[in-house]
Amino acid sequence: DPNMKAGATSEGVLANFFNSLLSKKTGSPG
Amino acid sequence: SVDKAELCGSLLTWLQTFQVPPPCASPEDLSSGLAVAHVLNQIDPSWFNETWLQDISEDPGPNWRLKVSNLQKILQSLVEYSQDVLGHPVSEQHLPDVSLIGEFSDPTELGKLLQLVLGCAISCEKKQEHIQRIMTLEESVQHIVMEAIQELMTKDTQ
Repeated sequence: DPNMKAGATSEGVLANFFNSLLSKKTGSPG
Repeated sequence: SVDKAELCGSLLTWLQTFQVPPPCASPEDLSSGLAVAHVLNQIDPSWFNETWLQDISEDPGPNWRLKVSNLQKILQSLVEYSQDVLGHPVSEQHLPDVSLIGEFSDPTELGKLLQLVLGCAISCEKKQEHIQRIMTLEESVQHIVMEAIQELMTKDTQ
């Protein structure tokens, strides 16, 4: 199902992004 | 760049997860600055402390000048916090026109103000708690929040 695949990809992008923020040092958003 | 009026809607949803005493369901609710001040007090109670919170007028009513005065205090503290605590000076294009928020509840300018609050939340000492809370929001909201953070990061590095 292409819709399910797109949803999973989108979820993955969000999870990757926020998890990478979590692993950054405090006080360093960039 | 991120549509600030659209961003305002998504960040209103995010703000509601803080469950602060003042209402924060609409741009009008936020125009006094009181709800934003309470959210900042939760984000970093050592900087946006009780004394600071008491300096924000509790009920400016329809007096837009008092609202703008509240918002100016909040913006100044946000700018100082970004610079002094987070080590990230706020660039000029991210500064909202608080008079438009106080007088007209302008969603575009409010979106810019809330974007700065978001920047503090995802960089402060309690960022883990805040980021994890963002990750529980609806996916469409998370997307806009992500774009807003990316915009802050991109402009920061220019």
